[in-house]
Amino acid sequence: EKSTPNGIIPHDNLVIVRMRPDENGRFGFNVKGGSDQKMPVIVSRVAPGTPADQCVPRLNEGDQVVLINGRDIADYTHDQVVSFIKCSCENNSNELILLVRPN
Amino acid sequence: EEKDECIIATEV
Repeated sequence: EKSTPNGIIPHDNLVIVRMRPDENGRFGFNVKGGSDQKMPVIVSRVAPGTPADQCVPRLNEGDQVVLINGRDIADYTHDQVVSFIKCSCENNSNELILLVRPN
Repeated sequence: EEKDECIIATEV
């Protein structure tokens, strides 16, 4: 889905999911997709007992990731998206903030 | 034309 011409992303039905990494720096979910895969960024798996599983609201398999820490990731490659998720240095609280479109 | 169907998922 493309954003509207003036650059504003439609916010209908989108959910903000926030989580902190575990002691290994992992959030516990898998992502697939990216501009190089010609697919939107989708959560393909959420491991039980991980921050992604236990945060409220919960991240679910099939959710589409729209923003990562406020950044629109629509035009980034798979590897870049993974980097954005792992880089928690963008905010002081070490929290990952995702805006997702629920499955 | 054949296309690669390889889709990569990464654990984060």
